[in-house]
Amino acid sequence: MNIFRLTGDLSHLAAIIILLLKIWKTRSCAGISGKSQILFALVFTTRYLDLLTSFISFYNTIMKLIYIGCAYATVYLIYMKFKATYDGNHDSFRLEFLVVPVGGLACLVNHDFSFLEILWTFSIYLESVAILPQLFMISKTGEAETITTHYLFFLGLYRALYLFNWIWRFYFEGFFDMIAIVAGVVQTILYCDFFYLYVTKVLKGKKLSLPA
Amino acid sequence: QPPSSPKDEL
Repeated sequence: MNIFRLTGDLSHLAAIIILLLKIWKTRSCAGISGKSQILFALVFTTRYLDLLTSFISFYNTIMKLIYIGCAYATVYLIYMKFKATYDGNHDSFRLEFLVVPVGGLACLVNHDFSFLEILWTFSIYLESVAILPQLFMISKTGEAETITTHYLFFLGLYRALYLFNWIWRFYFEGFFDMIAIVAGVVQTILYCDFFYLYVTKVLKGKKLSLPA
Repeated sequence: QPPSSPKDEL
C-alpha cells in the first residue's frame, strides 16, 4: 500500500458516498445517469468475485463490500425508490455499445484465459468507459448540479491517483500491469474535459453548464 | 515476484 493508492481509494469512497447522500438527501436522482451506475455495479460484481475465493486483507475485503453495497444501493435508489425523478430521456446511452466490445476485448487481450481473470479484465476495461453515459447525459442536458460535479471530480481523481500508484509500484516493487495501466490512462483521459470545466467553473463558484 | 496483475488492488 502507498499514499497514492490509499488517497485514491478514499477519493473513490468519497465519490460513492457523495452520490449516495445526494440522492438520499434530495430524494432525487435528477441529472444522474442510472446506466453508468449499472455499469459500476457490474464492474464491482465482476471484479470482486475473488471475495469468495481469496482473502487479501481486512481493508481489501471491507472496501470491496462497501463498494458493492453502495453500488447496488445507488442503482436501487435510482430505478426503484426515486424512479419518478429518474431522467430516462436524457440517459439514453446504449449500454450494449460498451458492454459487448469490452466483453470481446476482455476475451482477446488478457493475462490468462481463466474465468476469474477474464472477468477481472472485463471489469478493468468496463470501468474505463463506465462514466461515458453520465458524461453523455450532462452533454445532453447541458448542465450538472454542483454536488454531481463533486462526485465526478472525486471519481475521476481516484483513477488519476492510481496512475501514480502504479508508477510508485513499478519503481519500488518492480511491479506493473499493462492492462490496468492502459485502461486507467484511458479512464483518466475521459475526465480531462470535465476536469477543465470543474476547475475553471465550479471551483470559481459558477454552475457547470455547457457549451463551455 | 509480485502478482502478474494487481489483484491486491481495489
